[in-house]
Amino acid sequence: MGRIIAITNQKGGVGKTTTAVNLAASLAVAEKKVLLVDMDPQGNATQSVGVERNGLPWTVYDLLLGVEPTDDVLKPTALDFLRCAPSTRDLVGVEVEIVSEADRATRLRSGLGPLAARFDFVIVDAPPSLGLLTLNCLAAADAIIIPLQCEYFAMEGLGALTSTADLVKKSYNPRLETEGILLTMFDPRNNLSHQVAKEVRDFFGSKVFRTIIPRNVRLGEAPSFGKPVILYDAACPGAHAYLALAKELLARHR
Amino acid sequence: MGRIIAITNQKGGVGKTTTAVNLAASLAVAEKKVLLVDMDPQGNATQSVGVERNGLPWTVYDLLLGVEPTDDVLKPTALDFLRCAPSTRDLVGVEVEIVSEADRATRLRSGLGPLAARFDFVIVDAPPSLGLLTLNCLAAADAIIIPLQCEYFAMEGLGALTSTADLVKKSYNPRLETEGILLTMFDPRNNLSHQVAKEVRDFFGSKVFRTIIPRNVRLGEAPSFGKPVILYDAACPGAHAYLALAKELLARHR
Ligand SMILES: Nc1ncnc2c1ncn2[C@@H]1O[C@H](COP(=O)(O)OP(=O)(O)OP(=O)(O)O)[C@@H](O)[C@H]1O
Ligand SMILES: Nc1ncnc2c1ncn2[C@@H]1O[C@H](COP(=O)(O)OP(=O)(O)OP(=O)(O)O)[C@@H](O)[C@H]1O
Ligand SMILES: [Mg+2]
Ligand SMILES: [Mg+2]
Repeated sequence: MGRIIAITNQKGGVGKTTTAVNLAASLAVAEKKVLLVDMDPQGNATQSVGVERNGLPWTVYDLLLGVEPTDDVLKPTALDFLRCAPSTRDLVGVEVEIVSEADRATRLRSGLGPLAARFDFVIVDAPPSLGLLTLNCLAAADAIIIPLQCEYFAMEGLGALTSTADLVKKSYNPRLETEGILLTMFDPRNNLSHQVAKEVRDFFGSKVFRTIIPRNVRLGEAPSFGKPVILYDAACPGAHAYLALAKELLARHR
Repeated sequence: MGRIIAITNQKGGVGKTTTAVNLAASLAVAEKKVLLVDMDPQGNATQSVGVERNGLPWTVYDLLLGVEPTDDVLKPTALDFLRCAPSTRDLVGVEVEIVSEADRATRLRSGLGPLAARFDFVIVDAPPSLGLLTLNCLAAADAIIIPLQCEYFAMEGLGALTSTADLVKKSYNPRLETEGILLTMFDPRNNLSHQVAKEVRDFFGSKVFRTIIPRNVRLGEAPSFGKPVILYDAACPGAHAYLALAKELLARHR
């Protein structure tokens, strides 16, 4: 049964998509069967693995409305072991469409139930908000990874995220746990980066992944080629870091 | 009558607060009377000018509920010409509190009416969303500045922002215009930065400020000292850039 991991943080631009895409790709390179689920209407994860966002016969929007995908509509990527459940701009409207349904927070969970069984890992990219789409991510996940940018205001908003996760755990999903906190965009020449990393470790201890993702221009460039960084520049520090993260994750679940 | 400029972009982490704080500070250094209004419940702008966020007798929350500030509650900063209308976490709730009022989108405008007259510029820091707080910023502003991060997905979401601004212009605020688009976090050694800058200029032409804000670690560090960058490291590239932006802005309005 696939482990479902949601990449969540309501703060924008902290590395959720970069982490979802490159962790998924690194696990696929390790020959784990991975499904990348793009729950953000912006569709950055979908674009970052080279999937065309228009004219799709089936998307995450359909999944949330109860339409199970046949195998052929789960988009292949340039990596054999990585498939993508693509986003669509229609996701913007779905929060309104399902808001009056009793099961509005567990739509993703119902949809992923049968689907997750076909994979080793399901990696879910969440949008930058604490609305219904993110609630669905939290209700469906076995665990969450929280990326934190190595900048001064990194930890603010974490309180709101963890309170929301606790609520979801009580109301819908008792198995929900924090897989870990991931420091992103770390710049070793920058004192502030070191300070933030230290503060986060002091606060969260072993919940913080040993692996730190460095600021690396290749990670910013890869999406513009529709590729995970491992296919764009396998030797760069960004690629090494996400491979190390996948390894650290796998070691925890042997 | 003070010119009211809102710094808006619903995308997170693109440099709204850094721009609001440092443009306001640079105008104050040019001896313009400036009020920095923090409309983000996170209160990053408030913290970045060294204002304590707890135990405040008056905040933007009170302004939105119709309580006009006496001069003494507009917080002073380390710059003589810069005052701050501070944020508070209570702002999170205000969208719900005023949502059923007929004038819910023009509360900031009503509040700033008498207040703006005491200043040359009012710089408003907007939150990363297109909700009621941002609508208030758009309905109150003479003009908006849109920061765009020099990254691959920079321009997405701009469509939603400009459509929202057009709606506000039609329904509430016919004088609303775009002061300009500001490229932020530009890294000259990075090809992607140059590509994004070129694409944005090709698309928006003279609406794009000549001034580009470079990626500069000092801009990330200054908030941790509660200072605008000009008081933290006046000689750094970030300080120079925001002084140049203030100069470019003033030249347009002679
Ligand atoms: N380690 C890194 N080094 C350099 N650039 C990075 C790094 N991580 C992410 N980026 C770039 O920073 C920007 C923000 O990252 P990303 O899109 O992953 O964040 P996000 O949290 O998903 O944002 P959003 O909240 O808008 O969905 C992107 O342009 C991305 O390519
Ligand atoms: N030119 C720059 N060089 C280096 N760091 C920068 C620069 N501009 C902003 N930063 C840093 O990047 C982070 C995001 O910037 P900022 O807070 O201004 O964005 P924002 O759009 O206000 O974010 P939010 O949407 O969360 O309010 C901050 O930690 C800030 O200090
Ligand atoms: Mg994202
Ligand atoms: Mg901000």
